[in-house]
Amino acid sequence: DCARVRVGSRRARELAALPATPDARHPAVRTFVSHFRGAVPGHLTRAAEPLRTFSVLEPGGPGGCASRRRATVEETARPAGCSVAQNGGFFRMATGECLGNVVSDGRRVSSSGGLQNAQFGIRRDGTLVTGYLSEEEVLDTENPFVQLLSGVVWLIRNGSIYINESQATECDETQETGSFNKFVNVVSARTAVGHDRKGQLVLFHVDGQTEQRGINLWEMAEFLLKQDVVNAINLDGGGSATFVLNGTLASYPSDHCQDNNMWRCPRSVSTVVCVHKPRCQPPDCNGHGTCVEGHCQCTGHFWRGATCDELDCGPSNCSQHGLCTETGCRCEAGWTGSNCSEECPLGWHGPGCQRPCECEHQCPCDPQTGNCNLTQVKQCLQPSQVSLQTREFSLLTGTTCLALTLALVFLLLISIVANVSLLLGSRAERSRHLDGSYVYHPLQEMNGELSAAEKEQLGETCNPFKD
Amino acid sequence: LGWGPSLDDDLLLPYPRARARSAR
Repeated sequence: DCARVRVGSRRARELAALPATPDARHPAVRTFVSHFRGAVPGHLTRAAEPLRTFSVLEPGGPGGCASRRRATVEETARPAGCSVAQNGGFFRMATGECLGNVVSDGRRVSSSGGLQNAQFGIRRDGTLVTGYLSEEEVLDTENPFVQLLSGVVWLIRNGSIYINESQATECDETQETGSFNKFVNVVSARTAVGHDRKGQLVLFHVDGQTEQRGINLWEMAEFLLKQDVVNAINLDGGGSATFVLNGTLASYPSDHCQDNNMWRCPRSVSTVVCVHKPRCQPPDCNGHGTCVEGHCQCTGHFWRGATCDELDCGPSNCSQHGLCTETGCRCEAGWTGSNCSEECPLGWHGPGCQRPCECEHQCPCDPQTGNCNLTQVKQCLQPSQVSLQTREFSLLTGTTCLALTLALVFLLLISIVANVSLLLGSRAERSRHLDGSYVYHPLQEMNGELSAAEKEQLGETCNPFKD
Repeated sequence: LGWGPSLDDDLLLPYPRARARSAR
């Protein structure tokens, strides 16, 4: 029975992306004629940096699977600029429907809904994935597949032949092993895709004709093992097996031509596996750079990353007072400067300090809100503008001062008067004891004769010329 | 080069055409 696997992780092998060596920048195509049951010609292609050099193409271009289009490998590969191209996944002959999972250049084209067949794909970070995947894994969005296609039979798993296990997994619902068993063991034209220990993509193709010439899956797996392939899946064979080099057919298809069965014609197939010059992923570098030999060169001063999808405003990170944008730091309200490290100067407020304060008498405002009702602002404003409570307090203070002043002045006047009076009084008393021409003699009430002494004294005092 | 359409006569199918695999 075949179980659809929706969630969870299945058996799959992953290999992280490895950098290309300088001598492996271009795809290497080797041609062979090997002897299995007879002479079997074929090609083995290796391509470094598969994230940049490998694509799964829809028949006739994007939208081909949705349109159930069929096209020859040449027709699909030539406009896409493929150096090397082979037929890809399986399809329904009658309708042209692409079967299995298909992800083409980052576009999710088709999903198998978890039906278990051998998968080969590349994730966004360059990881090569081979094996059985649940629907959940296929639809992962954290590190999504940028290229993915389905085959039938996992030929090699982690350096070992895995065909028996694959037969058990990729079963026939009716448990009719006849057709599936025959499929595995019959000789025919075959194709396969996988990778070697160095992380290089490997495409394999042999010419043949079903039941007459070619190789079976066991022989293909053994051949690939000898070529240091560690993971590989089987793709469509028979009349679908096609090898195209630089846009031109370079293999011997087994289908006969409709117009004359003497000749052989390439079959119109569905998906195509393509090796091309290094491209960026995504090809437009997320619209923030240009692709140069498969590497994004970011435009502007602030776009960074392998795909120019990260903004970087420097180690200060806008001083945590702003947002990094493609034009630099966009400062929050109250901050300015290239790193948003400077507060707004007096008289300005708002994001980037672009707005002038609108307080009276050109007083400063809150640098974030522009509010004029602040303590510092009140100090700047005139007394008449102060609030009623403040004005009343000022009045009280003035009245008190005035009263106090008047009181002190009054006291001063009294003091002056007193001092003057005292001064004048003392002067009069001193003048009563003066020696000289005039003496003051106090009058006395005399009702009788004067005494002798008083007479004598009076006579002396009456002679003004005595002295 | 105008190969022309093929007859699709060399069929190598893993599953019988008459039956489609479905989930249990």
